[in-house]
Amino acid sequence: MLELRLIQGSLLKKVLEAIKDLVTEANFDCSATGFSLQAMDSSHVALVALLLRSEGFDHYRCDRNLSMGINLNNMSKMLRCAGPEDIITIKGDDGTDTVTFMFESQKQDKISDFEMKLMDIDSEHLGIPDAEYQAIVRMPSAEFARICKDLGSIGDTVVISVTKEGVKFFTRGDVGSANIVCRQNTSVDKPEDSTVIEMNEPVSLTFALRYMNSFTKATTLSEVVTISLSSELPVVVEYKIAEMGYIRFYLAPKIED
Amino acid sequence: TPLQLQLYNYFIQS
Repeated sequence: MLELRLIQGSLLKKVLEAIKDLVTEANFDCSATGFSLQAMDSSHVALVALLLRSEGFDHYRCDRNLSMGINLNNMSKMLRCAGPEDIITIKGDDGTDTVTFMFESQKQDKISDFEMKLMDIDSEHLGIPDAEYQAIVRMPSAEFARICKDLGSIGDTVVISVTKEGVKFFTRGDVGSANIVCRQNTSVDKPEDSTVIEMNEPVSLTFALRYMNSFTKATTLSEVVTISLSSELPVVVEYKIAEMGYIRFYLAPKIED
Repeated sequence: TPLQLQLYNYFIQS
C-alpha cells in the first residue's frame, strides 16, 4: 500500500516538466526515506537523480519498498490536469499495474482520480559516490538559465572555467564566440541573488549545451542552482526543492579527441 | 570535435 499526499502538488508538476524531455521512462522508487528516481538519458551521457523526502509530504505511507515503472510523458499529461493549487495524492498497491493520481482542490470541492498504467522498465542503477569537488558555484538559477540559453544560440558546447576571479562560460560557433564571466557577489539582503564560488583548485570542463539547457527546465523549482565541478567527475547541477529534497543532473564532459 | 564521454567512464552499475 502506497499513499503519498503532497499539499503543494505544483512541485510534482514542476518536477515532471523538468525531467520528461531528458528521460522518457523511469522507475520511481518509494521507500521509508522518500519518493525517488534515478535515470539516465538514452545516450548515457546525463543522469537525473530526484529525491522527495518522506517528511516533506503531508501524509506518507509506504508499507514496503515499491518500484513503479512510469512513462514520464504520460505522467506529465496526467499531472497537467491538476490545477496549480491542487493537492496531489499518489496511490498504489503491490501487485497492481496501475498508479492513481488524486487531485483535490484547495476547497475540497473538486476531487479527480487519474489512473495510469505502469510498465516494466529494466533500469540500470549507477553507484554515485560522495565526492570532493574542485569548485562549487552557487548562483541564481534564472541567471544560469539565461547564460545557457544565450550561449546555446551561438555554439553547441560550453566551457565552464572556475578561477579565483570567478566563473567563466565560453562558447564558440560558426557566427563567432561568447564569453560570460560571473564574479563572486554576495547579497546580504537577498542571499538567493548571490553568486558564491568555493574553489579548492581551478577547473575547466567542456559540456554539451543541449543538456545544460534541458537541466534549466528545473529553474522553477529553486531560485538557486549549485554547479559542482571536478576534472575527475561528471558535473552536478543541483536544484534544491524547498523542504523536500533535490533534483540533481549529472553530465559527463566532452574531451579533446 | 570534442569527444562526448559517457557516465560509464565515471560511475559503475550498482
